Amino acid sequence: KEQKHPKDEL
Amino acid sequence: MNMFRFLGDMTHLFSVLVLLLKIHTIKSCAGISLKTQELYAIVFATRYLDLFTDYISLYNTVMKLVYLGSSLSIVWYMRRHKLVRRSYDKDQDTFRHHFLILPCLILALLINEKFTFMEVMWAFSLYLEAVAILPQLVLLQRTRNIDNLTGQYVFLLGAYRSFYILNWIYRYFTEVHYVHWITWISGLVQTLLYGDFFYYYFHSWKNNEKLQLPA
Repeated sequence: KEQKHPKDEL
Repeated sequence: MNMFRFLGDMTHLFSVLVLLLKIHTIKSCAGISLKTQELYAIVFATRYLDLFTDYISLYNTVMKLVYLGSSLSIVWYMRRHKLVRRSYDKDQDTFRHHFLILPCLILALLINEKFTFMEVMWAFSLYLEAVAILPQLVLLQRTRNIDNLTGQYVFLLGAYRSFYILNWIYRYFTEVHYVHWITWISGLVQTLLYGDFFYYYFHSWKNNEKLQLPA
C-alpha cells in the first residue's frame, strides 16, 4: 500500500 | 527539520514582515500590487485549512497563523487604512487576478493527490502561489519603479524559493516516502517566474537604472 507523506511544510 | 527548510521559512516570514512593517511605518504602499497581496492571502487561507484538522507541531501552527495574520494585515492596510490606501497605484495595478484563480481551481480539480475538498484546496493554493507574483510583475513593468519595492523584499522572496528547493532535494535523498510532485512542479514554476523578476531587478540595479522589463 502506498504510504502518504504528511503535509508538514509551509 | 533541516536547515534549508528552516531558512526557507524564515526568509519567507521576513519577506512578509518587512513589507508589513514598511507599510506600517511609512504609511505608504506605492509600488506594491494589492492583487498579488490578495492572492497570497487566498493562498495561505486555502492551504492552512488543515489548521483545524491536522496538528503537525507548535512551530507549524504558529507559523501558519503568523503568515495568515500578516498577509491579511497587508491587505487590510492597502484597502482600509485611510493614509495607506491613498498611496496605492490603483490605476496601474490592473492585472485581472480573477482570471488566475479560475484556471488554478480547475487545475486543482483535475490534478490533486486525492479528490477531497481539503486536497483540492491544497493543490489550488500551490498552483495559485506559483503565479501570484504576476500582478506585481505587471505593476513593476508599468510604473518602472523599483525604489519602493525594497531590495530586501526581493532578496528575501528569492532566498525563500531557493532554500525550499534545496530542502526538497535534501529530503528526497534522506527520507523514505518523501515525494510531492504537485509541490515540486508548482514550486519550480514559481521559482522560474521569480527568477525572471530577480534577473531584471539585478540587471537594473547593476546598471543603476530604472527597471525595464521586456514588453
